Amino acid sequence: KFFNAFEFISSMSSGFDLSSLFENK
Amino acid sequence: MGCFHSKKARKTPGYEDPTVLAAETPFTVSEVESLYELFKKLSSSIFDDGLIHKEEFQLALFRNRNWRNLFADRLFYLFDVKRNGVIDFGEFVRSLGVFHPNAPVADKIAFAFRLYDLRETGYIEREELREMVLALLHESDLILANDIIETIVDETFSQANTKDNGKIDQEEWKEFVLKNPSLIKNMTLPHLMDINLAFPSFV
Repeated sequence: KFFNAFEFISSMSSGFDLSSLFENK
Repeated sequence: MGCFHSKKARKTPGYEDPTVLAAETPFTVSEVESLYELFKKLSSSIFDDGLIHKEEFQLALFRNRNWRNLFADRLFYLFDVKRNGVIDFGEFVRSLGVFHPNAPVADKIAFAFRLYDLRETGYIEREELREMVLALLHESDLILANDIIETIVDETFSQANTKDNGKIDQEEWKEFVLKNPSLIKNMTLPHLMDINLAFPSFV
């Protein structure tokens, strides 16, 4: 199966998860 | 003399008219006002100057002001359009606008391209992709053998770089994302649909 490096990065990095801006309040 | 209730009305240095920001983004005026409530919290969490500093951005994302992360650094850098080391209210709203569920997909694709174009050459180069994979592995404490990392990078690159010239341009990136839409999943924040409920403004 093709392992997509961009998908790996975008789905796994916490640095990309801006939802924390709204949740960590 | 001078008994003003000015504290509530005082706006931060980068404050912009919500009607202007609403016209330029997918947000309504009242949503922009709600975002201002969020912005005030974020921009006063460490330094009470009405601007979001990188430490405040990191604190909001990771609950740790010193937690460095390549991708969070890139997001902060792109939000900081004026390149003055801080995010003002206008920059905050315009950048978050790209993450709105109703924002154009083309804007999301373009923003993601700029995130990955680490050296701002106008291309995503193989070395940049490798660097990002290594950063993610470091962040997640995953261990992969070097040859596996190289295979993943090579395979991804060969699929995206259809012109086979060693660098992914915006056109190739767009085609690649349209074939793999999950790549921009994190470019949409459902929270922005009900920002009024989460941060009611006092209009």
